Formats: sequence, C-alpha cells, structure tokens
Amino acid sequence: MFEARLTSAATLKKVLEAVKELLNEASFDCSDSGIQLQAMDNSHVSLVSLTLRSDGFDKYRCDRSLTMGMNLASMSKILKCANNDDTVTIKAQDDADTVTFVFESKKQEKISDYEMKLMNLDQEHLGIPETDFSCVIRMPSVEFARIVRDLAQFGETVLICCTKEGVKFSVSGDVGSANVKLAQTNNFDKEEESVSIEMQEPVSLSFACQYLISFTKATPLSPRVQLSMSSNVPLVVEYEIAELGYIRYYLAPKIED
Amino acid sequence: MFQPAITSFFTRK
Repeated sequence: MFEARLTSAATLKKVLEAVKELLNEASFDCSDSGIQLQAMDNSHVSLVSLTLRSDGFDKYRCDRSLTMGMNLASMSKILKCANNDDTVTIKAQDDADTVTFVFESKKQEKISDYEMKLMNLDQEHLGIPETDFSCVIRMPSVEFARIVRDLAQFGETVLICCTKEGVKFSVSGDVGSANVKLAQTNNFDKEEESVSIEMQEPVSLSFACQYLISFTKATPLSPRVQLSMSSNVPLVVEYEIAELGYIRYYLAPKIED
Repeated sequence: MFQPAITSFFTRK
C-alpha cells in the first residue's frame, strides 16, 4: 500500500508545472524515504531530478517500494481538477497498474477521486558524480527567470561568466547583443533579495536558452535559485521546495564546434 | 556551437 498526503494541492501542481515542459512521462520512484524522479528530456540534453521527502508529507505510507510511470499530460489534467487549497492524497496498491488522486476540500464537503492508468516506462537512471563546483551563485528565482526570458529574445545561447565580483549573462544574435551583470550584494536585511557568489575559480560556460527557460517553470516553488558551475561539467539549477525537498536540473554546456 | 548530450557527462547506472 502506498499513500501520500499533502494538505495543499498547490504544491503538487507547482511540482508538475516544473517538470511537464521537459518531460512527457516520468517514473515516480516511491520508497520509505519519499518520492524520487529522475528523467532526461526527450533530446537527452538535460536531466531533471526531483526529491520529495516522506517527512515533508502530512501523511506518508509506503509498505513496499514501487515505481509509478505516469503520463504527465494526464496527471496535469487531473491536478487541474483540484483547488489549490484542497488536500491531495496519492494512493496505489502494491503491484497496482493504476494510481488514484483524492482531492478533499477544506471543509470536507467535496471529495473527488481520479484514477489514472500507470505506464511501464523503460527509464534509465544516470549516476551523477559528486562535484566541488568552482562557482555557486544564489539569487532570487524571479530575477533569474527575468534574465533568462529577456536574453532569450536575442539569441539561442547564453554565456554565463562568474567571477568573485559578480555574474554576467551574455547573448548575441542577429539583432545584436545583450549583457546583464549582477553584482554580489551585501544585503543582510533582505536575504531573499540578495545575490551571493561562492567562487573557487572563475567559470565561463555557454548554455541553450530554451532549457533555462524550461527550468524557470519551477520559480513558483521557491523564492531562491542556486546555480552551480564548473568548467566542462553540466550546470546545476536547484530550487528548494520548502520542508519537502528539491528539484534540480542538470544542463550540458555547449561547446565550440 | 555544439550541444552535447547529458549522457556524455553522466554514466548510465
């Protein structure tokens, strides 16, 4: 028996929004410790890694580990039927070929359930090596989304250069070029608005804008985003999900032809 | 520029 309950369907809706642009379907691996998802996008350029810890749920029970392959468009249709403040419970029997989503309104006057067929997905898991990153940038997630959206208008590739002074995002294309520089702030009063940089050595890497835009669909999950970079390894874009877990996106850097 | 796959950085389990 698997059962996981969240008092706010809004969180699950946001999690789904954060992955469904990159993934058509995904396997949710459920165990005692929580729910995990690891999947590459269709073109195998980026990787999504989601962890929802069991202790972050309002109720969590997983008698036997199970993998639930879900079509994310179908899951999205179902979650649209929930109000943000509904309680949501995800249920499945051991070895089941369906999963059930139960939505309960705050006053319990409306209870709905939606059963969805599970899929057998042949998904391969990748081993992600531990990396000591040369640069770790933390900034407001809304600011990152804004920069990516603004610059993507002018080119397909963004160059991110990080030094101890700050981080520079640059794009060039047919129209011309654009640069956004963010200085490290010492804004101790408003930590949420600060830009902080931990740098071992400077890094310059190029990335496809379209993937960064997809990653920023996670912005509603967290006020902060963390970018971790080292030369010649994938960028990690991480959003913490308060008291529940995190979503990390890995993106292979572009290299010179 | 060339876009490599993520699998060229991470090993398959």
